[in-house]
Amino acid sequence: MRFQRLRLAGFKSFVDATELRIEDGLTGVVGPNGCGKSNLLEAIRWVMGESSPKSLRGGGMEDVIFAGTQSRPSRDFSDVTLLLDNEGRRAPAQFNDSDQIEVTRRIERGLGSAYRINGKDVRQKDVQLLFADAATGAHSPALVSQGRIGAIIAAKPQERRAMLEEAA
Amino acid sequence: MRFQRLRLAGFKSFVDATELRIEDGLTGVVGPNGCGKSNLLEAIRWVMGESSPKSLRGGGMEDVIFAGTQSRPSRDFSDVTLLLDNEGRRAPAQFNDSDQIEVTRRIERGLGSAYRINGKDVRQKDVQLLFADAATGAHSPALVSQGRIGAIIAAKPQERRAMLEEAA
Amino acid sequence: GRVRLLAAFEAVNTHFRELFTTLFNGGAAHLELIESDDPLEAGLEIMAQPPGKKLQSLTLLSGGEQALTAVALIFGVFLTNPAPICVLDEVDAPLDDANVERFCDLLDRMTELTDTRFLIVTHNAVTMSRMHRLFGVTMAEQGVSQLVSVDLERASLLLAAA
Amino acid sequence: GRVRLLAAFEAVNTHFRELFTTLFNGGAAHLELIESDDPLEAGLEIMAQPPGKKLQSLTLLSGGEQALTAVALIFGVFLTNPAPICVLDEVDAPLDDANVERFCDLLDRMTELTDTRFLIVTHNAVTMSRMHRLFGVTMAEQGVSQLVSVDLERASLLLAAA
Ligand SMILES: Nc1ncnc2c1ncn2[C@@H]1O[C@H](COP(=O)(O)OP(=O)(O)OP(=O)(O)O)[C@@H](O)[C@H]1O
Ligand SMILES: Nc1ncnc2c1ncn2[C@@H]1O[C@H](COP(=O)(O)OP(=O)(O)OP(=O)(O)O)[C@@H](O)[C@H]1O
Ligand SMILES: [Mg+2]
Ligand SMILES: [Mg+2]
Repeated sequence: MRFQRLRLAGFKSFVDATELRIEDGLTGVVGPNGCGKSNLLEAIRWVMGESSPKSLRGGGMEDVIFAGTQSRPSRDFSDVTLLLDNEGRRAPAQFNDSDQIEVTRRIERGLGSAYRINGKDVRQKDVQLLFADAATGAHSPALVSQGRIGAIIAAKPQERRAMLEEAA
Repeated sequence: MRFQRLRLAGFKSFVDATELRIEDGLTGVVGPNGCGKSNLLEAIRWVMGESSPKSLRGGGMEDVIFAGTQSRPSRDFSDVTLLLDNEGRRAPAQFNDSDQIEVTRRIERGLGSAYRINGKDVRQKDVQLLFADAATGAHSPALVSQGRIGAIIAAKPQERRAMLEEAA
Repeated sequence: GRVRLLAAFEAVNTHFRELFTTLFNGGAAHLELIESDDPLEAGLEIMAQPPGKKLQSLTLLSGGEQALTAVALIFGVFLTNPAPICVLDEVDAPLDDANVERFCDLLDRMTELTDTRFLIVTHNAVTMSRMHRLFGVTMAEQGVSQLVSVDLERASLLLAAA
Repeated sequence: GRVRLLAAFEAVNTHFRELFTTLFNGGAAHLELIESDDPLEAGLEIMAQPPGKKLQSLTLLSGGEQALTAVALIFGVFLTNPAPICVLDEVDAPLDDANVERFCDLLDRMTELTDTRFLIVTHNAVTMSRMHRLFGVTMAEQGVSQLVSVDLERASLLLAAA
């Protein structure tokens, strides 16, 4: 299952609809301090089923919704979509009939989050399983947040075992 | 009270006697990864009376003693000295009669640490007071360890108050 | 459970040893399962020894050495069970120029050995120059992020602009 | 105790506000005593708002923005009660080039305003070029640190050598 595109709107500082093409090899992401680079990684974790606001640097989950600037009003919802290539037909059975898989998470102020896979409403658990089967997910050791590279070394041995479980 | 020189021997990776001149303005410290830059800051904290091995990245206080390399044997003691200029005569009374103040801390395997100011044996408390009076010390907010710049932001408000107390 | 975990441990350990000596240009490192005989309950300990140094506790390693050791472990897990995507957010920040080059060499190798797609967030000009493509994130309007695809020359301009 | 602490709070807050807008080229920030009416029991809260952005919780600031905010607070404490020595160990690591320049501008100002002696550990070539003098730490013999005084040209060679 290959990651192809990330689409976001109203997610943290990405208020306008934005699309990031994810291609083979090494894609560099650059820009000044505070411009939104780490927010992109958080959008990927979030759409894959992240349930802890703290690991997205927020207090509550609604902190991911665009809070407004001095010249723009805040938004009421936030949408992130991951577009995956499924030509290899390796998705779980109920989603395996099409070439592409579109995973969307949407949160609305006061109403909580909802997930959709190829247009069908699904539970958070379904999304988490879809990505776990593909050796990834919101807590994948392959997603290293800023300042966290040293945390693997500082972690307790019991906590590090979780990395092995990902590899199994 | 001005800091003039730092002398160390047998402290962490500085097995051979080393002297760092501390001068006015901005002194840059550069070098490859793992060569000993952060160890220098830890030597400064240690000689000023640091009592927690953890804040020197060690398990026990003897971790500051040179542990040996593949070609050199380990040492049994470690010595760090800070040379301070006291021409302005602002030191505590019992040390205020000379132009220079020499603070030394020495640790020996199995015997613990001993402090000396201008050759006289003193207690850890005396050294800590000497530096506290001079608006510095092992826990001064002006000594920022690697990776800790963000910790001030992440700290709880109660912990941050300690910074104010330093300023008072 | 137990058999799979043990097999994963062996595979990750083999990769980790080799990646560590590649990144450090020598030295030795390995993984150990500690605290319990049952792999499902055990903890994972990392033993690392940079070239010419004694084997010491991990906390005594320098900032850059810890980052490299962690990278070797992450990629060891990768090679055992490659993830479709990897995002590294400024992991090169503590590295000196020589280690940045070695880190990029390793990234090149990973793209040859796996199908993993990498997103590398960086401020480092050397790392930037080793990427296959670059995306810039700007805030032309304060507080509003925008994504632009940049070529290498523009990237250095983007870096300079605040 | 109480009066001194309140006076220190006022002084640090005044310096912090000004240093923040200098480092961020705008925006606004201030300190608040919270959780108790008695300053000796209270906590210190930091309110920071980069230019053009809404006032948000500190944890939502970016890595670079948090580092700059922390520097503004440390120097605020300094200007209130200057310490004889300040050591900053790679605080410029998360900063982009423009912010590194602003950080160095602030260091220059601090050396004019106080007698504090600064030791700045860095891998950043821009920061290195702004120092008054440089010391290199090398391990010509593996595992054994040695201090050498370098001039600027040699420094870039030192950086490149592993
Ligand atoms: N819900 C939100 N609404 C609007 N803006 C937000 C929201 N959450 C976070 N932000 C903004 O996003 C910015 C941080 O972005 P991010 O951490 O991605 O920066 P960065 O590009 O990684 O910077 P650095 O190079 O310093 O790490 C902050 O300035 C913050 O104000
Ligand atoms: N007691 C000791 N005896 C010998 N060597 C030690 C001792 N304690 C620490 N070291 C060595 O010191 C090295 C770390 O030094 P330090 O953290 O100062 O590096 P650094 O120059 O700050 O590197 P970086 O740029 O990666 O932060 C480690 O490799 C470690 O092996
Ligand atoms: Mg960031
Ligand atoms: Mg260091």
